[in-house]
Amino acid sequence: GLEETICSARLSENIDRPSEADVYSPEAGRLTTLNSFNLPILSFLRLSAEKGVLYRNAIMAPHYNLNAHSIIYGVRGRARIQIVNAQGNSVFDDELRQGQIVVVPQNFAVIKQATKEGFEWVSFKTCENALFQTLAGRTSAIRAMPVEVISNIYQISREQAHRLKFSRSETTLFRPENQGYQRRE
Amino acid sequence: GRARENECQIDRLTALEPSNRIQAEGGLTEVWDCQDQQFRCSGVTVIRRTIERNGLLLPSFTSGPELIYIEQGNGISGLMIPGCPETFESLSTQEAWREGMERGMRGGRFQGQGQGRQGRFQDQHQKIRHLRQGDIFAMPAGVAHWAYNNGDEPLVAVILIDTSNHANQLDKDVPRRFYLAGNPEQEHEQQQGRHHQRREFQEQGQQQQHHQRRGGESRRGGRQSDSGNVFSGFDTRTLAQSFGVSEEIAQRLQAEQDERGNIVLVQEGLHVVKPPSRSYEEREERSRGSRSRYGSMN
Repeated sequence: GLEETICSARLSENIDRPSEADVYSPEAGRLTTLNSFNLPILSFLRLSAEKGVLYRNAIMAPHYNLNAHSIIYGVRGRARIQIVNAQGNSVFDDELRQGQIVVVPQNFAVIKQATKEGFEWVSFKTCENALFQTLAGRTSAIRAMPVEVISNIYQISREQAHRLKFSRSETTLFRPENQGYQRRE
Repeated sequence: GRARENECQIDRLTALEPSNRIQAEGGLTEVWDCQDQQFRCSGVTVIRRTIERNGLLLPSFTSGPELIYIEQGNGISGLMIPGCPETFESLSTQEAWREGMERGMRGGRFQGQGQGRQGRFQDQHQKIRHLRQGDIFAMPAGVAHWAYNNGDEPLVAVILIDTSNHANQLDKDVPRRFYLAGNPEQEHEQQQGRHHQRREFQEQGQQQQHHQRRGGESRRGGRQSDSGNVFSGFDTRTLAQSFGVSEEIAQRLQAEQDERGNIVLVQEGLHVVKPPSRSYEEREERSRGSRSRYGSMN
């Protein structure tokens, strides 16, 4: 009976097509996720993948993976990647170039910022339904907290806490600061 | 697969007391020795937190799921669940205060809902939940949460972290706690043994040397400490850019000078929108009352 399940299973999915992107910003880039929902075989493998494109100087929101390690492979261009551990120490602050790999352990916080060449990467994740939590932006952990809490934990005024919480209206991919509309073909 | 080889060949069990205490401005964290054979065998670790009145536990998350038992006291907790909307909306306290002042100055009555209130709500956040004595609280792995003691007595919580849970892909016997604020020290760090820590730092040092050899000079001078939050290790400028705020505020996020520990005191009390709190007896009475009053009605 294997032919009913494994033998005929769909084994591939293209994640490079811009039209398939799950997150898209004309000024910042795009992100496509492949997990067991859109490729069911991944639930057997307990793995998933993500393809990302950051345009010139754009930033992927600081975030952490809740339930997976992430192995990032540089496909094109270069980006400055910063990774921070549980003690708040920087464990990686360097450029990742085409052909290089960096491993982001589960829960370690990471920021990617493309250089002026832009950056494309593919991430392999060690969970079939990997989740990440952003730390800045419209759907971030900071947005989930009351302003009063933010003000007290960071020892800032309520106005500053309000600014910190609401300044970024994007969700995952941030356009570079002080940069006008830059549509990329 | 819960325990490694020989970890469960236990000849004798003993009652265990916490082996480490971490005092913070607004409370105490007591930690049981996660290296003890009993804990290593069962694949869990346990801590107990005592949050003083007006104490606020800084937001944090761990790589394994937690079960929390509220041993004493009352409080509130906010979870930051990825993808969930900010369903609690309010006027900020300042706005409410200003509104109150305006009303006072006018000497008149409160103006109707329709007048001047549009676009006034200043804050939105995710649901806030009450913590009551006797509650068990389930916390999924990686979900950040904070807690605040708004009661009249210390809030005591016993927390079990399931490090051997499949959700945890980091160390199986030493839980890692990631803070989103403050400069707290790691709860289990001292118990890991100095050699382990030294090895980790050596590895990090080698990694940095490796980067420097590759021409990728570390831009931030490699902050190395056993305390801090997840923002501390980022470059301040990049952080400011990510949040769209000034570098001054970004430095506050990094909190390198913050010595309050993982539980801080909120002097004027925390005023947030939360659902009304009802005691168990009140809820029971209410549900009994509604059953008898409405009988067969839908």
